[in-house]
Amino acid sequence: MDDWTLLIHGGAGILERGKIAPEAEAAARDGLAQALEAGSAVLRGCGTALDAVEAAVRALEDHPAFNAGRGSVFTYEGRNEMDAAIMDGRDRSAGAVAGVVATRNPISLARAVMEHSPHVMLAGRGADGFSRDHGLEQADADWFALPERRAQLDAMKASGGSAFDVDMKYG
Amino acid sequence: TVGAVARDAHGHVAAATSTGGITGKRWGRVGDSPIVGAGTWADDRACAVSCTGSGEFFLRVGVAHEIAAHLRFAGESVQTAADAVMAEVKAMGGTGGVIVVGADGTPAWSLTTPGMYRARARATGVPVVAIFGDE
Repeated sequence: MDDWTLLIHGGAGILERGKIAPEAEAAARDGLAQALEAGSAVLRGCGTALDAVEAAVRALEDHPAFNAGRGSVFTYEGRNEMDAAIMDGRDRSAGAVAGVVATRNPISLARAVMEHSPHVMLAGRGADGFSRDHGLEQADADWFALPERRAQLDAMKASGGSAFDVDMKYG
Repeated sequence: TVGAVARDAHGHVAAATSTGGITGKRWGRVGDSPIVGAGTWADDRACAVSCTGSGEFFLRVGVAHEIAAHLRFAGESVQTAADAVMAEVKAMGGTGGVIVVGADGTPAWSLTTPGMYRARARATGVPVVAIFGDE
């Protein structure tokens, strides 16, 4: 049986026709298509669902159009702190990280926690240290700090607003 | 927030979710994405789920695990289960969306927002890329 299925998402929010700049819409569709292909290629080759979801999410993390990895939004203090989780339906093994700042692909760090530690979830500096100890690709703050995301933080602070979900407000 | 769910040719499912969180978050705030059972879940007996939206509500509903429970114990279809749990999130005041793949490979997505960046592909058929709610 060679039937397989893959779904991906890049966030939900106030995404309405005419409210997204055409180039932003095109960039998002392109990013989605690239990630869909990255995961589909694994499944087409009879690979595992686990490898497919990691490949698809890595592609989305690397694309600046989405709020994850390189496109991550800023904290109030102007940092990029990322979270991720991965889970295998075969045995319900799972790995998760929260508040990590220096791993290029947080989803791969979550998988490393699942496969190379006795834990499910690691957080903060400990998770960053685990990432370095296990040879995951590191990235410095500049890699994650996109100007348009900083502009969103500045706009929020200028308006005196509080934390908001960027997808909800900006799409 | 980004995510993926898959069901492979061997009949196994998996889920993955990754996020930068919310703009201006403080005090180490963490949403549902990295919380197994809330924003991410995979169980060959039911389905795989990845969520996006107002994380605090997805945490309180336990959205990803709840959808799997609707499948396993109420015998609902993937779409019915996804819509029912998202209606709970909405009734509580939350908003967002989910992608789900059943253990049999049936795909579903459900959103309470005007749009959601989403896409799906199957071994047979044409891939779909969508943004707006009516796509």
